[in-house]
Amino acid sequence: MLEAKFEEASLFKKIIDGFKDCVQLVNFQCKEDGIIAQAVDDSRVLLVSLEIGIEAFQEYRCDHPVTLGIDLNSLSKVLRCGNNSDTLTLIADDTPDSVLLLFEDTKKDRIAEYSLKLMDIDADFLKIEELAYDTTLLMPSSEFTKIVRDLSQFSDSLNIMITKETIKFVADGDIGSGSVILKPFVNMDKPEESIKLEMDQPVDLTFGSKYLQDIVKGSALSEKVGVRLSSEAPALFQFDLKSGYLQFFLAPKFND
Amino acid sequence: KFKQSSLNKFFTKT
Repeated sequence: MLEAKFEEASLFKKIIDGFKDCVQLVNFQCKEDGIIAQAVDDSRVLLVSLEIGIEAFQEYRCDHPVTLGIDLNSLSKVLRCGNNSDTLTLIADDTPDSVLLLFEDTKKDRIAEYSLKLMDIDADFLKIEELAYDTTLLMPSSEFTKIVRDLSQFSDSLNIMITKETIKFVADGDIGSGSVILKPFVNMDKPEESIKLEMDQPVDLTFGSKYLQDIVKGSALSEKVGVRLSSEAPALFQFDLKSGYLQFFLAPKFND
Repeated sequence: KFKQSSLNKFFTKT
């Protein structure tokens, strides 16, 4: 039996909205210690990895591991039926054909219940090795979102160059070009606005703008985004939850 | 000219 209760439905909505536009069919693996999910986009360029730890829930119980195969388009329809401030409980039995979503507005005694049919999804679960990165950047997710959206207007490729003291984003396209340069800094009054850079090796990498535009949809989950880059491995973009994370692994473009 | 690489060579199936 699975019973996973979010204090606010908005958290689960933000999680799903954070990656529903790049993958559609997802197996949610529910275990004693929380829920994990993984999915690769059709072009096999972007991998999404989600972990929701028990602490992210108001109440959590899962006596028996269960996999919920869910079409995110269908799930989104159900999630739109609930209000953001409702509590949301996911309920499934040990061999489920469907998952129940229970929205409760405790102030009004309003209870809404929806059942979503599950699917058999044949997807590989990939083993994500602990990768070695050359550079780790921690910056406000709103700033990162703006840079990606602004520069994506110029080109379908976005270049990220990091040296010891400089983070440079560049897009060069048919209508013109744009670049944004940032320096690491600490904001004592508003620590969430700080930009932190740890660099072992400089990096100069290029990514598809459309994938980055999908990735920044995770920004609603966290004020900060962690960006880990390496010339030898896919880039990692991470939004932390109170317990757990939403990660995106993105394969770079290479110069042919 | 840039070409998109794939994740396949980085991750192994379990």
